[in-house]
Amino acid sequence: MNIFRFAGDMTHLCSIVVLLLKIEATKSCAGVSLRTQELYAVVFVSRYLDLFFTFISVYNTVMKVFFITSSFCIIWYMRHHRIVSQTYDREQDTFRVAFLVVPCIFLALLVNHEFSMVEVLWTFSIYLESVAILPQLILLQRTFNVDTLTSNYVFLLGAYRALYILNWLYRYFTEPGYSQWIVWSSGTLQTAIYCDFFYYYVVSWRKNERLSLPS
Amino acid sequence: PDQTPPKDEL
Repeated sequence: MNIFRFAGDMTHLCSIVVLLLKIEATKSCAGVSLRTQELYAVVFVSRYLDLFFTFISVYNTVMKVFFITSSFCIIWYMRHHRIVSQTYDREQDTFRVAFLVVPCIFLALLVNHEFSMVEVLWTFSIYLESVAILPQLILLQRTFNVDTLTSNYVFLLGAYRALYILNWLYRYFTEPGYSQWIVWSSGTLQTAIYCDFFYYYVVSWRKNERLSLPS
Repeated sequence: PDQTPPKDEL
């Protein structure tokens, strides 16, 4: 495992920890899209089915279990926590996730490495992850809730994507025969969406001094 | 479909 991959995983992990800490400390999930969080839960569950029949490393297993449990933990807070659930922007978070899920299902059935249940679900998770942030993007543009912690979350997620691209470049040049074009193309789309996100933050920050960029 | 890549990334 190279340093870019490890740093990417760590920023991904930190982004989730930051979000959980924000929710726990402020007892508020204002500005957080439940739909995006539910899409991430679907992504993790459909991708990490191999937990049951493939062992790669302790690190790999621990991270997979962390991603699955933490995503359900966030969903639990937003749906069921007595105080936190009341701060959820229900009326604003109305993105139709079917518009993302259904095309991803069809694309995964059509474009995959192998037509098997596990492989198609894995491919579906790759496609879905690349667009899962969109409800969050729409929600932030509607509510203008760009508090520092939410923007830290988004910034860390963006850093995770950028580091994974560096990881793929590194592996491409150092590992003979290393190639995974489904992951590459989806990851590039995902990073492009984050760039759009980042642009939005810069614009918000310029418009309003109160909104600060993550340091 | 081509060769299935190893799934060692998260």
